[in-house]
Amino acid sequence: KIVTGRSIDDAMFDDLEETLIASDMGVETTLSIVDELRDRVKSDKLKNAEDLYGALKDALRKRLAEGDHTINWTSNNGPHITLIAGVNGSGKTTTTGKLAAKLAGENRKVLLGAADTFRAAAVEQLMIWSDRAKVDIIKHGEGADPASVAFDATDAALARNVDNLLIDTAGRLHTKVNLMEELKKIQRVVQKRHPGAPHEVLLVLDATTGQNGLVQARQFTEALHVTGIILTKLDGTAKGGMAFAIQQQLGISIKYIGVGEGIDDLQPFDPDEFVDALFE
Amino acid sequence: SLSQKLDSAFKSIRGQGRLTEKNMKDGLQEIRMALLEADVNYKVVKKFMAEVLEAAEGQKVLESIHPGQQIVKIVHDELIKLMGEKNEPLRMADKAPTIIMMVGLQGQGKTTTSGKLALKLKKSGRKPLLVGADVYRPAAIQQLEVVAKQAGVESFSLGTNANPVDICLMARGEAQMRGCDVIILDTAGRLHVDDQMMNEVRQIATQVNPTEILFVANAMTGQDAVSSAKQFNDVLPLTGVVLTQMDGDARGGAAISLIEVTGCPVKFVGTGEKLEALDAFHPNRMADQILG
Ligand SMILES: Nc1nc2c(ncn2[C@@H]2O[C@H](COP(=O)(O)OP(=O)(O)OP(=O)(O)O)[C@@H](O)[C@H]2O)c(=O)[nH]1
Ligand SMILES: Nc1nc2c(ncn2[C@@H]2O[C@H](COP(=O)(O)OP(=O)(O)OP(=O)(O)O)[C@@H](O)[C@H]2O)c(=O)[nH]1
Ligand SMILES: [Mg+2]
Ligand SMILES: [Mg+2]
Repeated sequence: KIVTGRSIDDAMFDDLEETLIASDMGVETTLSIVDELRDRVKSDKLKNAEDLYGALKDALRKRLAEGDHTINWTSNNGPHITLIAGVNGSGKTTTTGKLAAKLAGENRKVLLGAADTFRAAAVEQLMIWSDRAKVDIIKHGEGADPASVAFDATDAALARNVDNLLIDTAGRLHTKVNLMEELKKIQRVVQKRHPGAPHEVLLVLDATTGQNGLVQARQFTEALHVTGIILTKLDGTAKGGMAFAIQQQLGISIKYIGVGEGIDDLQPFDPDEFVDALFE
Repeated sequence: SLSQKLDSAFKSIRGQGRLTEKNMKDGLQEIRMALLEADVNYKVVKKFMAEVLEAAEGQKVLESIHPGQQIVKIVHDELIKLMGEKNEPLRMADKAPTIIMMVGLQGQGKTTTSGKLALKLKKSGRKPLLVGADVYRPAAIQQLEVVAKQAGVESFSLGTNANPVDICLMARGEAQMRGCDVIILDTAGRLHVDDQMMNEVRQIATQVNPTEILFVANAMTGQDAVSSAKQFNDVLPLTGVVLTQMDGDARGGAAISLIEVTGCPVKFVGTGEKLEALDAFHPNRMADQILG
């Protein structure tokens, strides 16, 4: 859509607005970016499409730059513990498997906690990932209390001197009060058994999600204090534009992106690549 | 809500006499913003707003005493026109077995919805067979078997070393043997841009010739709904859409995009994780929800 040499006009701004909306950036963020660009065109006397394109990428990069897109996976006091949460089907279990493989590949001793005791074959699914990543797993029978799995996993992580514990939880909608309470209880139980934990609370967000992504981030962080986001399914055509509003309004950064269903399909978040990909 | 926004947009000009073209333009912009915020795809919004403008001009809204109310009614009616006037039920084959094929992107709720459909059909006197054609996702077949057990229905699969096309082909004979009159094919989640996987569903559809091919999508899906649905619709003769996770607070604008792009009705909505949580789609209620 950005044709080189074309001079800046209203039609170009309309095209730009559509591109940003199409990336799921949302109306509010899109309008604010477009306003910012109109000001820059005036103040810097920008002339053509390339100038506008450059200014746009700057504006987008700037919004992500204020975030910290890395995770410190080491705790100086016993096992580093991560809670994996998010709405149904977003990719939590698969992402837990990918993280386990990544950390095990760094010669860390990794343990998984199968705290989804509700969904059909959820534990079996995570068990296959623990086999693939060659890491141990703590699980209970179906219908067990998720908090007790989380407790036992934390307990085992301490006893076995594990470097990293990853606790996978059941998918849940943020609108379900009792399920959000259950998640808070899981966090409390881990904290009680090992003060300072969980060190990381990762919200797994599906890149095909629209404006509800911001609502999810807001509600989950209100309940648990989310420390980072993993944006999955970016190997599709969805752009994940809601990441900008989440960074700006909630100060929560993307740490990794999921780019496929295989064990290696996890990449550290690169803001520049992410911004470039919006226009591909 | 949109009706409140439009009311206030037009109230501010009421004392000044009739509505002007500019007021109308502002009012329509409010509607456009509301639809985009509800996750309706921007191309679908463009087309939809053209219809609304045409209807507004036709109904001479500029000369109306209550322009705000009239426009809201126009938008509401145009939404109903787009989504279908009433619920479209599941198509049954003239001669058993009825074959329902579930397709869609990863994690949208296909396996769970397959179980829900099986339960619904069992309650209406049918004998469904759930078929596990997902050989890729870890423990997918086990998930379907647990769901089948929970629904109290038969299930069939050939394990993860089988070819999904073969599994679906063999399901016919299996259903006949077990006296099942409805076959529900649960396929693996796949990306519309994965040619190999799209070829797989094309083959299944061609060889099995399903009565219904349902595209399953999450109600919180954003702008991408159009890209994925269009591709699936190009490759397969889709007959219906199922919108899952309607028990959440997503506005569900994807419903409009999906109906517009596939030309298919939304037949069911998923309203929870339990197998009972499957409702018929009601265009009227959806229109109210989207307009807020
Ligand atoms: N293409 C693609 N698919 C993914 C990605 N991450 C996960 N998936 C797929 O998405 C589907 C759902 O993944 P799960 O890991 O089961 O999701 P979940 O959040 O644990 O689901 P629930 O526990 O049911 O809430 C599976 O088919 C995964 O293979 C990704 O980055 N890209
Ligand atoms: N709240 C809610 N959750 C749902 C609904 N439908 C499905 N789910 C949940 O969404 C998650 C994904 O459902 P699945 O049935 O595994 O999705 P799928 O499309 O088969 O996933 P893949 O086979 O990996 O593509 C599960 O946690 C389900 O329990 C619904 O209507 N409401
Ligand atoms: Mg899971
Ligand atoms: Mg499935």
